[in-house]
Amino acid sequence: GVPPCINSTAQTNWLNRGDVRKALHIPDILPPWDICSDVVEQQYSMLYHTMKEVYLKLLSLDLRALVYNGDTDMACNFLGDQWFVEDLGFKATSRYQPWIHDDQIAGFYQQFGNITFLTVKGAGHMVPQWAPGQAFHMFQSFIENGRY
Amino acid sequence: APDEVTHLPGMTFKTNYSQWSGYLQAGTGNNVKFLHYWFVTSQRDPATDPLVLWLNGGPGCSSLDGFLSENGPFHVSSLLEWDTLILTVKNTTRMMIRYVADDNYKALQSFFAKFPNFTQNEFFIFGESYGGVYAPTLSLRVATGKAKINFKGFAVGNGLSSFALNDQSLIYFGYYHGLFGEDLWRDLNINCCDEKSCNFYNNTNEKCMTLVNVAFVIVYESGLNEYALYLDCEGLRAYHKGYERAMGHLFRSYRKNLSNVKKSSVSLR
Repeated sequence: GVPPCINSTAQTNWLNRGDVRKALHIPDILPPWDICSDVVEQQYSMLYHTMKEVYLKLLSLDLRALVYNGDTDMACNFLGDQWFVEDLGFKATSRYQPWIHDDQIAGFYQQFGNITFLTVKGAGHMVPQWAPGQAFHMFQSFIENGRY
Repeated sequence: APDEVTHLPGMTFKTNYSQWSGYLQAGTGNNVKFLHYWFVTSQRDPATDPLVLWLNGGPGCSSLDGFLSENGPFHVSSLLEWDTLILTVKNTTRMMIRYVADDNYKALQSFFAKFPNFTQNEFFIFGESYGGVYAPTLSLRVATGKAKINFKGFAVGNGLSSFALNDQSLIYFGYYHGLFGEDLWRDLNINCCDEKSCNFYNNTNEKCMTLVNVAFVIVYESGLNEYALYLDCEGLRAYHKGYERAMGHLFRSYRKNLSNVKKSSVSLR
């Protein structure tokens, strides 16, 4: 099985071929690849209910952060992350505005000093899969600290 | 290098980037653990281009899925992916309690020991979904740790940054995207809100909990693609047990009595 509505047949079949595992140096003794691991999930205990304190420490160290959301996702919806960024308490250093990709509005963003909140219009949970051009543009702007 | 990937079955084209796949050590002594990594360099100038670590979430789901179905070999920079699973050397009956961020930090140092030329490159950590916990917690160790890493920042995509805000906002998202209708919305407001605010996250009102679970079932169990509202739901809703538990962290305050909520009439066969 896989997370609902996701078709991971192709990567599952390919990654579990003997010649592919050999080419990727994966020992035969290890179990087949699966998109999620029952064993890990069963025994995983979550220590954090919120990342607020971790973000506040990181942003006090002058690091840059980007929080982006495909805005049709319901597993981790954009509104929750927008409220999370606003709840950090930093002063907005830009207004909430559209960003453009290929002459179209690709979403909206707002900056709060070193942290940016950004939506990718029409994309779901896996943004690079469903909006690769916009994702490339967004990643490049973030990594090069350029304009969105 | 021992881990270099020189060919891949099915790859019929020549690549203008290098790649490695192997294991990084994430523990010491009798607690040694290995994480599988797959490292692909940028196409432009690997020696100076930024380096990105990409982590998918779960918890317990594989970053290789992100590599093969999301990022692929497109290169905003060199791309390093690894699985935050443990492949313990011994088949221990009990998973050692591991602090994921600590082991990921050790694995990162193991990576730079394998690839010392990349310690100068600007380094970024990206996390998606529950990777919204993996990435910031690892970032904090990198930013405050002793290892010499040219760390510049982190990014989180559709992250789970706060359980409370994720649950609370989903109810508004669902209503304003036309999933709930007026009756359910009115009942949610009557039973979960007071004159000042609403609490859809950990309300103690029994009626509110039941109504929030009805909303939960519409979003996650009625046949909608919860990852992308306007896309079809691929195939059967073959739940991966690991996944189902993974999603259990949402609406965790109410999960215990979800079973008593009737499944909605619409469901994919």
